[in-house]
Amino acid sequence: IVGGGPVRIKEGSWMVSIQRGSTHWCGGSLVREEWVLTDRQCFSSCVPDLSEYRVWLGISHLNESGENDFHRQERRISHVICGPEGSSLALLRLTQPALPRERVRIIQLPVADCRIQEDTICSVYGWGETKGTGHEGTLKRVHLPIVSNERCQQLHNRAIPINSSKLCAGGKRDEGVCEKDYGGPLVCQESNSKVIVGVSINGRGCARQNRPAIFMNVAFYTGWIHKVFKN
Amino acid sequence: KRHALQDYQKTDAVSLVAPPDASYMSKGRKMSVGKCARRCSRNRKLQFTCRAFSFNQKTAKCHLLSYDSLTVGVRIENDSNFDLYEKKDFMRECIIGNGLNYKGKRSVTKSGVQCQLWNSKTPHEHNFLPQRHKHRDLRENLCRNPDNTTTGPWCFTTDPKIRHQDCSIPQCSEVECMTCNGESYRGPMDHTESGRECQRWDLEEPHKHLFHPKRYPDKGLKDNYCRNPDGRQRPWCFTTDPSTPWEYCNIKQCDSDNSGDVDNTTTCFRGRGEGYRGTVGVTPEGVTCQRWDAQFPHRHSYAPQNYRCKDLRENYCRNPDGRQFPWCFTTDPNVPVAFCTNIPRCGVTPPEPEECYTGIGDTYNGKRAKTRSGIPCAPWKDHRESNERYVDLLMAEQAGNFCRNPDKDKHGPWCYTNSSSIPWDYCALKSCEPSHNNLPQKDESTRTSCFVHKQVR
Repeated sequence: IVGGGPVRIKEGSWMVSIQRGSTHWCGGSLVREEWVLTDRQCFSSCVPDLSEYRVWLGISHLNESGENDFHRQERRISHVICGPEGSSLALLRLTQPALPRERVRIIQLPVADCRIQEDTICSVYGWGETKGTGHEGTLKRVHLPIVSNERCQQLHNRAIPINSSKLCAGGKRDEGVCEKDYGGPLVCQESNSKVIVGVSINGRGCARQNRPAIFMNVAFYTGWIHKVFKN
Repeated sequence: KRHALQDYQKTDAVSLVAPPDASYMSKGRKMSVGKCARRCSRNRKLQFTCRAFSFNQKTAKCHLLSYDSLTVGVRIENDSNFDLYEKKDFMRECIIGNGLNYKGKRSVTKSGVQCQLWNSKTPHEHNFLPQRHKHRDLRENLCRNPDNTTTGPWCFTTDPKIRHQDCSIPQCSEVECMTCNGESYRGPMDHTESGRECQRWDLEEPHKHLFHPKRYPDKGLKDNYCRNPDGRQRPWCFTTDPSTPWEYCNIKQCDSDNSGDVDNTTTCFRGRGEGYRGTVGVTPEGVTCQRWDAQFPHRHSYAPQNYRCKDLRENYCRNPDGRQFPWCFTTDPNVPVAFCTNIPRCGVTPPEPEECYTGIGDTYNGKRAKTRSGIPCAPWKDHRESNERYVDLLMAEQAGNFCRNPDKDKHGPWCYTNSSSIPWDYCALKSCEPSHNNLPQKDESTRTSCFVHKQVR
């Protein structure tokens, strides 16, 4: 995360670090005890060699040790379910469900086809590239305003089609998601309720002013997600 | 114990016709082909040097010949009764190692100078006279290696300024290069990488085997040459060493490594599907294929880096070893390998036309019955329990196992599968509208909140 700051303990308890080999590779969100929502591009294909991936839950720092490491839950992935064509989403089924704890919680999915109002301040989370803005290896968060699809399309010089399957946030400053944050969530809050409205995806640039970050619109795919859970 | 036939190269169904004056053919005698070879090799009680023999398969009669197909004036004729066996030493124009046994026809040095006759002492005087070195075959002015020199066969030259020069006779391993894993290699290498002599493919000794030339007529299993009839990493052969069943041969790799004669296809396969480069990664039973670069659940030797031109990407069905169909290792620990007969054969079943659906595809009534990853759809009636309401609806229209959209899924038609890893998936169908994600968004006034607030006490 470029800009922003470290996340307080317990916040971001739905965040997972997808590890490839023994390094952090992508972000992801725990949406059910045995399901993680992430970017499909974190995997070489819909049938990757899963032996090289692990999912870490309940951590705030990637190199935690001692007491803090006590909260860490590690899971292997049993299946990658690729999202509908063009979604760039994937649901990861864990070999064993995560155990809900103080630092391991699921995040709510949005109501299907809902919309978040422009300029609503939401947050992105991740352990990725900071571009020198500090707190390397620690889970960071930065607040970003929602940008309408029309405005986002203009700011991207109409080079990328921003249809209803996507949504945009940020672009006010050089801050936002960057390398290895991809797959992580865009989270909005109303009262005490937090909802994952977007999933950051690879290949859309990294934290640039006047170039809002593009996310997959989770609400557009809520039906698919529930159907995967059900079946 | 070395079989006498090892020294011969065989040509099926031909005989040699030679001018009567300079040739000799023994009278036909009934014997086995092995004995015939031994007689020709021993050369005992013969008034001529035996260079070849002709064997009548029907009558089992053996004719020893003082000439071979390279002898001037000799013609080759098709004759289904006879097989011709010629001594390899006289036929081959390449060497193994330093070419000590080379008995070929080359008589020019590497810089193009004509060789001096071995029995002549001009322009260069020397001691390598034919009568002194009988076993070295110092005939005429042919390149030979009578002194076991490391640079191979040589000769004294007819140029007074150049006493001797080597003849630059190529190594048998470099006469013909191989592409891919050498399945199409038909070159003359007949020794393994450790220097062992190869066993003839048509012999059962010292090693019994199933790779008989008649059984695999298209694999080039000629004489005892290194070949790759079964998709190993490189050409190989059984060896004449009883304690070493087989070994790989070292053969030069071609600079360009494309397979050349393989016709690549993606939607269907031709022949045995060696050129299939599509993305089907499931078996006909719907079991997902194991990735080629993975060793679990099945250990194997088909590492993609060892079979670069076989395109062993992801978990796609391929035929790297010339089996009947494209195949894969499966992710089912109990089923190591499965043929991907779910891939259509080109020409037999025409590739499915590009089909598309309108809207969200809830009115799609077509016959597509495969998911986007190629898994066959399961009958809807088998899943009645999980979704009774709409499966009943489909049963009314006899949906069979065709892709449908009974729950009005906005991402298009889908179906159940019999695969445990992907119980259902979207079908291999495209939307007829180029940007089907541009579905009308709800108006501002009817905007739905993304939050569901739990009412707690």
